[in-house]
Amino acid sequence: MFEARLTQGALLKRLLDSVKELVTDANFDCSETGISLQAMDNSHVALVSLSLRAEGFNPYRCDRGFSLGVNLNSLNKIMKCAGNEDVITLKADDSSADSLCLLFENSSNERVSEYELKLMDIDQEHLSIPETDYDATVMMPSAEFQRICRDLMVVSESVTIDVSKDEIKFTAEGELGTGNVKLKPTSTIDKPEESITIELGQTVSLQFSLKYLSNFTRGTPLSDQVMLCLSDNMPLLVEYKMDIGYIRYYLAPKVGD
Amino acid sequence: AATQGRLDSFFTQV
Repeated sequence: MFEARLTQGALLKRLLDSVKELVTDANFDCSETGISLQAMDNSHVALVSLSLRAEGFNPYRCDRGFSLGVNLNSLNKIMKCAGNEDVITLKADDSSADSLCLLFENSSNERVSEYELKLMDIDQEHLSIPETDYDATVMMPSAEFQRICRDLMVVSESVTIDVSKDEIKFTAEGELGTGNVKLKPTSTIDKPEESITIELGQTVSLQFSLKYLSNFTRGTPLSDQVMLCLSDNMPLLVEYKMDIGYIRYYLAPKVGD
Repeated sequence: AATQGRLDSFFTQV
């Protein structure tokens, strides 16, 4: 038996919104410790990795590990039937999980709706992501990162990210001209959500597709801060941390010139 | 122009 009840149902809506543009089908791997998902986009350029800890649910019950193969478009359609303030419960029979039951309860518990989503067998490639000591780790307001991606898309489909001790610089060069945004580290003790920090082992300069980066910024409503981890000749890690877990995106860099 | 890399060349499949 699998059962996971999330008091903040809106969080599930936001999570789904931050995954569904990148992948259409995905396995939700459920275990005693929580729910996780790893999926690559069709072109194998980007990967999303989601982890939700069991303690974030009340109650959480999973007797044995199993996978829920979900079409995210279908799940999204059903999730639209949930109110933003609803408590959402996911239920499945782990021995023969051919459907996922979704229960939406409003705060006064007067309205309860129940939906069954048909599950599918998804044969998904799983990548092993090594623990990496990144050359540069940058924490910044997630809304700022979203704005930079949106703004620079006006200029080009690619962005070069340069990180030094004193600044992180985003540069775009296109047919109409060029643009760049530089951010310096700031620490605002009373407003930690607005701070920018740079931890640097060595300077980094990497080029990425803005289309994918802006796709990742769909995670913005999940966290005030976003973490960017970069190393030369390594995929970029973009992480949004939540109370209940995290969503991580990996993006392969552009190579050569 | 630079070409888009793929994750397969950085991470191994399990």
